[in-house]
Amino acid sequence: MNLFRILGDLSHLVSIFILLQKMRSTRSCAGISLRTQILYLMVYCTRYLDIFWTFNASLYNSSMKLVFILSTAYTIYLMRTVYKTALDPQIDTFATYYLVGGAGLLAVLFPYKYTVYEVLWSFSIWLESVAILPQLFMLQRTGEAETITTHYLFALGAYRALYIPNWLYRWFLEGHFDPIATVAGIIQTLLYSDFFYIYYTKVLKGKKFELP
Amino acid sequence: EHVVRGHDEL
Repeated sequence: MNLFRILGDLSHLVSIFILLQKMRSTRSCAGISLRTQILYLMVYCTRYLDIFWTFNASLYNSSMKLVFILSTAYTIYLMRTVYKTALDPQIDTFATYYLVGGAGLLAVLFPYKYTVYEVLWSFSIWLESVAILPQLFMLQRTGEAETITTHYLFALGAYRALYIPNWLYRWFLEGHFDPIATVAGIIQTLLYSDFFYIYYTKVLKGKKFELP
Repeated sequence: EHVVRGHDEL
C-alpha cells in the first residue's frame, strides 16, 4: 500500500459521497447518467466477486468493495425511485451495448487465466475504463453541468489517475506489474482529459462548467 | 513474465 493508492481509493470514496450529496441537496439526479451508474454496478459486481472467498486479503479491501457495490446499488435505486422525475432518457442515450460487448471481447481475448473469475475480472477492468462515456456524452449534449456534479466527476476521474503513479511505484519498488489494469487505467484517464482541462480552467477558477 | 500476485487493488 502506498500513498497514491490510498489517495486514489479515498478519492473514489469521496466521489460517491459527493454524488449522494448532489442528489440530496438538489433533490434531483439531473445531469447524472443512469447508464454510467448501471455500468459501474456491473464493474463492481464482476470484479469484487472475491469478497466471498478472500476475507483474509484485508479488511480494508473487503470493506471498500462492499461500500462500492452497496453505494452504487443505492444510487441506482434512488435514481429509479425517489428522483426518477429528473431522469431524461432523451439525453442519456449512449449505446452502452457496445461498451459491454467490447469489454467482453477484450476480457475473453486477454485474461490472465481462463477461469470464470479471471475473465470477469478482466471484463470489469475494461468496462470500468469506458463506463464514464455515457456520462461524458450526456455532459456534451447538455453543454453544462452543476458545479457539484463536476466535483463528483473530478473525484471519480482522479481515482484512476492516482492509480497510475501507484502502478509505477509498485513496478519499480515491488516488481509488481499488472499490464491489463495499467493499460485500461491509462485509457480511462485519457478519456477524462478534456473534462479535467475544463474543470481546471473553469470550475477551479469559480466559473460555471460550460463547454465551449 | 509479468508478475500478478492476485488482484489486491480496488
